[in-house]
Amino acid sequence: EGATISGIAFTKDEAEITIKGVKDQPGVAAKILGPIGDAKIEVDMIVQNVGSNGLADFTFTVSRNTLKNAMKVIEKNKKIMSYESVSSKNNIVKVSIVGVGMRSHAGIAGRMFKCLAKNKVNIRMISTSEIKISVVIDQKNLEIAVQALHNEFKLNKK
Amino acid sequence: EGATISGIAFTKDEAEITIKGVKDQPGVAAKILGPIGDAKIEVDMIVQNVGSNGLADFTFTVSRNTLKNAMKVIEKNKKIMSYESVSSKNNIVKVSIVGVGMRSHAGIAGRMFKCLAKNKVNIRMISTSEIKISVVIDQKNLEIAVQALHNEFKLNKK
Ligand SMILES: C[C@@H](O)[C@H](N)C(=O)O
Ligand SMILES: C[C@@H](O)[C@H](N)C(=O)O
Repeated sequence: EGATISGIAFTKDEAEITIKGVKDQPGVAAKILGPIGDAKIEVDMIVQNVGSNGLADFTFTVSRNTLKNAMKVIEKNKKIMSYESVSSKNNIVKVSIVGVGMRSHAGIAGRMFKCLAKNKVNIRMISTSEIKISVVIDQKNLEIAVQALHNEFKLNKK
Repeated sequence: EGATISGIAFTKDEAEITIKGVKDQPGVAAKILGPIGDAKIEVDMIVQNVGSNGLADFTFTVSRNTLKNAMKVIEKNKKIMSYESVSSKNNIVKVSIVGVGMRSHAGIAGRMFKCLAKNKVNIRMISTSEIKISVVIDQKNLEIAVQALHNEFKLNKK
């Protein structure tokens, strides 16, 4: 595959905010994140998948100590946008495999996902870039996921 | 914000495959991408958002000329997994803003999304990494999106 995984990275102390059923039309993503940016709340991941029936789900992650603040901002902006529900989870973490030549994402991702499955780790969210595959999982699975991925991609040998 | 946007990147000729309503339990993501990797189909983005009622939606993008092949692989593996529907769209593109110091993602993302909204460009998917915010949009909006983002982030001045 030509890909070389150079490391496993993880971000602890994250929380996710999910807004389900927003209108899938221009301007909605800006209405959600504009006020969060104005409140100087740092955002890590932003994930939205393809919608259906004109609605989409929108999730972003923040550091755990700004979750309350971020939820207040969403609550305050309720009037300017319609959605079905807002929920948050404060004990999640992000685990990523980092490497070059990930063009063969499917083969690498397949191995990553299979490794997590073998260790009974459920994947809550997935997001990728050219050099990284990131998953959000429950915090309780952090140690086992990082250890298992180190073994899978043989990163233990120094 | 301290962020500096260094450029706008885009990937043409992409297609997306969305599998809605897969079981949100360990092993499912591996069942979807394992066979795609085995068929040596290159995957670009992989996006999954938080599920509800035990189900989640899973999307990945491939280059347009491998869409038929990828759909055949999904079809063949129907027996080993349950899902509500599979759909694909073959005229999508990925547009990204790239920069360092994106920790203030929300402010930067807000500007990106507002810019796209002003130009009536609907965002189909969103995925981020530490140095990049990527959106998937309809191909027909590619030129206007790239031009508008260049103006917004003042990248025209050489
Ligand atoms: C849901 C949201 O991304 C919407 N499609 C927009 O363009 O803003
Ligand atoms: C939907 C899929 O990601 C599932 N949660 C898994 O862990 O494989």
